[in-house]
Amino acid sequence: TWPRSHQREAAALRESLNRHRYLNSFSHENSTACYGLNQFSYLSPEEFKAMYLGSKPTWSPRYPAAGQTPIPNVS
Amino acid sequence: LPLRFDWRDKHVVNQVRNQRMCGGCWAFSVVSAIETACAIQGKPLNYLSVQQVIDCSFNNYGCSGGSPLSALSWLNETQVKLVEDSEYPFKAENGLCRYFPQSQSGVSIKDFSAYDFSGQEDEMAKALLNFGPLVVIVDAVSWQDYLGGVIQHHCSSGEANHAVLITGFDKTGNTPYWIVRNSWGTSWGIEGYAHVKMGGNVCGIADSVSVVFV
Repeated sequence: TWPRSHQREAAALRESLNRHRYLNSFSHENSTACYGLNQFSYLSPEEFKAMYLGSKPTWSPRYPAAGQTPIPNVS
Repeated sequence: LPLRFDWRDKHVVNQVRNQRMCGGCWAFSVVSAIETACAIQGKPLNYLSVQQVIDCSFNNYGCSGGSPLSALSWLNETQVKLVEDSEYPFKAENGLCRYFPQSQSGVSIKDFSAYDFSGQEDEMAKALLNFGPLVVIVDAVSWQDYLGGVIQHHCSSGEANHAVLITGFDKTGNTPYWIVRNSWGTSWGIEGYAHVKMGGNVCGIADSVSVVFV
């Protein structure tokens, strides 16, 4: 049997290929995004998110529509 | 608004960097914005230290994550001078904060602004033109598989999880899009960039938009 890490990567790769098929199924407009194999394809979505998506959501005040006086800067 | 604008055309945007396996996108986006803000003022376009922000921004979590707004608040309140990357190079892991004497050259920020531009992406484009690149946070779960083209589906404005820098926009084609500089190296996407549809707050790109003043 392969070492566990190879098994895990193979499973992640299979999951990626399935995901690409789904994501590309919407690509009827020629300019729309295309999805496929890249350096992150051997990661599961959970691993990818844990390693590369490190920003926390933050609230920001609504930008005053044209004509209103902007509220003071957040800082 | 012009149909197309990109700060890269003014040669004030550094090459795309690679955060490697460090969740420091929040620091890369802020430092890149400061580098470009300096260059727009005619100062040299130097690489500034991302590692310094990762190690020293006590209100963030280093390679385990953070927020651009917290980093900007920290820079604004402490007036810490960002040193050049060559002085404090990136090592893709958390380290002890290194302090420098007051005489050390570096860049401190004057202020920053942050707003929710959802539903007002033309105003957002004006801010880009007037103030420089925009630090934004997006929901980038589907960017794992992105190869190119304009992202317009499967990118909910759900929970934001990734910080990037908008350097321009292009409204010349059928689908207007933001030009978004990432920090996953040049082999990802379109030489390190992604195109995200303008309008409709795709990926939540307009929810939290910051500009920095130096």
